[in-house]
Amino acid sequence: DSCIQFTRHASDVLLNLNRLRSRDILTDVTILVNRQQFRAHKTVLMACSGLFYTIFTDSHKCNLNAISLDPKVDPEGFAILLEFMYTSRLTLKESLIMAIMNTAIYLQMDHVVDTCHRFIKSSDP
Amino acid sequence: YEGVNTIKELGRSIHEIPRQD
Repeated sequence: DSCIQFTRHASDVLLNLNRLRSRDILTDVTILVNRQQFRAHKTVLMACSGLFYTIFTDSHKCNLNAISLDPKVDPEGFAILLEFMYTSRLTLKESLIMAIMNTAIYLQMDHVVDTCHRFIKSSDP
Repeated sequence: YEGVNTIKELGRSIHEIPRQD
């Protein structure tokens, strides 16, 4: 008896999910951040964000196909976090780090918040 | 899976969805 562990499987699946998102295939929600719109899959959002998990497990909200975020949320920060959800890569531009961290706090992405904190501390002269 | 012989497969596991058809 053996088990074959495909070490690339998780990243292969994530790449495919990102391709589906790029092609707007089976995306089922639009996230509105100020005036910008982002299409995504609810399951990916729920898997990565405590806020979206809370929203979409609520029986009254799970069928919504558009969600507006707090107008204070930075659309660029959200775009970077959405990209992270679908690629596992978090782009940290110095000019946006606070916006990214505050957006991660809002989205309840605690591990990303911790990582941003550590990055800021290590970058502080 | 304790006691089961685990073999690591490093290659691609599934098809790649193209950027467009």
